[in-house]
Amino acid sequence: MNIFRLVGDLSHLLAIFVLLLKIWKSRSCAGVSGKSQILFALVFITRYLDLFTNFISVYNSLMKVIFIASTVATVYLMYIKFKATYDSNHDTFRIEFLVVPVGGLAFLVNHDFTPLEILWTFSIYLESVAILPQLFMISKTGEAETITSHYLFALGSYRALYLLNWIYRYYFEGYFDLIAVVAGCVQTILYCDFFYLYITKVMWGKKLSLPA
Amino acid sequence: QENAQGHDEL
Repeated sequence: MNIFRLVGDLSHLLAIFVLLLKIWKSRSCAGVSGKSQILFALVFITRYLDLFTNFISVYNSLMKVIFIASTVATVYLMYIKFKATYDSNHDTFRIEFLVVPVGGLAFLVNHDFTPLEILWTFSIYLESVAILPQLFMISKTGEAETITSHYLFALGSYRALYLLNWIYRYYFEGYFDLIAVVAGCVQTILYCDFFYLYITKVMWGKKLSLPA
Repeated sequence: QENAQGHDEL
């Protein structure tokens, strides 16, 4: 474990709970893409199947449980409890256009052609594009609530911190995972546009609105 | 790459 990965994981945890609290407190999921949340739930479920078969540490197992439970809870709040506030008219990204190609790629490019490893690879590839429905929804509505932009900032920062973690681990542990690094770069690059808007607008107390 | 205990990152 290193500081980059720890802060990254905590940033990830913060993002998930900021979103969960926003929906729970405001009793509304306006401006939030349910499709992205479904993809994140899929990412965690396919990635953490080794939860019971492969004990790494208490921290690792605990975080896996928290990530799965909180993301499933978010999907539940969006599609069941506060379904009436779900903005399906703007959440129109065709996620099958993400899941199918990513599924195919996971079969073709992986470290080990075993079910668990292919699912882990699928999860890594899917996570890199899972935010697209959310970014697409913001581009359609033209703006995002400030709390939603904080959620996105924390979520985007987590994988950027993981990139630093991989640099650290490469030099100090000789650890390198090309699949995770490439997917992590794609994932972080997708946030660049948002990071620019967040730093130039939200940091100065303005609302995040995309140029019309 | 896989180390003995599978993937150790979240």
